[in-house]
Amino acid sequence: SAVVSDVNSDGDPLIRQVVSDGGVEEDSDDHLLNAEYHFTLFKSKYRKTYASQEEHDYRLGVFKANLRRAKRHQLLDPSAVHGVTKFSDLTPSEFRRQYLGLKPLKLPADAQKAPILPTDN
Amino acid sequence: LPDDFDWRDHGAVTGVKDQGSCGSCWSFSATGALEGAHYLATGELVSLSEQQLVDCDHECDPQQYGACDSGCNGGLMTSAFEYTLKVGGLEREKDYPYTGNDRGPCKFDKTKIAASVSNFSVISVDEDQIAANLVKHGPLAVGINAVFMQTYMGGVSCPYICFRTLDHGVLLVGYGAAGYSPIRFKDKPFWVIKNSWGANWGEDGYYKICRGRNVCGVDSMVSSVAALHTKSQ
Repeated sequence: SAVVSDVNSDGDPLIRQVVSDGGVEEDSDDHLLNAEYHFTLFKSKYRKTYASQEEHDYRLGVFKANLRRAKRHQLLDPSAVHGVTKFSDLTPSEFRRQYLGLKPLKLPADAQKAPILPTDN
Repeated sequence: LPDDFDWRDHGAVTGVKDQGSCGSCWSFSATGALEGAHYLATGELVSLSEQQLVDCDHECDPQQYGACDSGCNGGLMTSAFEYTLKVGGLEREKDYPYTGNDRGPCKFDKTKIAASVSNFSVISVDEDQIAANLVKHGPLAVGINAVFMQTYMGGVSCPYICFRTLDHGVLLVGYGAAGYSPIRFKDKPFWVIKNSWGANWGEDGYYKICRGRNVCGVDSMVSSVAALHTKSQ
């Protein structure tokens, strides 16, 4: 929704909302249109194609969830920019399985320790 | 220690690579560190083969049962250095190109070794020591928690909350004293990290994360490698 302000005849600033309080369905319509639109951009930018309409619809659902996730990340990490990336049609577990790959272990205990280096000039 | 430092400015970092849909980040982190060390030892920047590690390195960590390097199913950079030390070195990328899967046999050819490891070390969770080793020994192999990286597009990542369980291997190539973060209206010192998800991710394939409090575990698994002074054949 947007809010604009102007001043009425007797000089009082008139702050009024120009878009009705969207009910849940209206907000979600915005969100859905937004998500559909972003998904279209995402598919063309990263040349994504899906084997079937079911797969496409499933990936759209994942994409919407990742939009919300990017929003949460932005709130938690405001000094970076979070949004749609080439991984936005992957669930977090698909992403972890396919694109990470560090054995979740401590460093080998027997590895040689680096000598302490001088750090003051 | 300089306030800002970046091995890309000194020619010690190859182009951003793409591991594709394969959990082989550990091999990209390890080759990146050896590429830098080889450059420091010989003045020669050579892109090294991750596929050799994916196909041939099944080195296990003696201390931890089941902790073996296993292609697209994960590995450890220090085990990769151990493997490379044992077999004599890594081939060039162009002699043993990356395929993005681990179904092929090991095709390692000893006569084509391009870079060799003389030793490797792990570095304590001390940011000054990490910076000092980076400046002295070249790019460092680091582990990180990648949860915020799936949606990252740019800027200095500094999440208020981020687990330190490590699930991704990357390459630390530099650091900066001040990456301006508009939201917090102040400069934040940051690490510069080379990732292996292609140049169309993040900042041209790179990730910046703030320094100072082991954010996302970035300070907790850091290792450096030293290369032999032999130029590639």
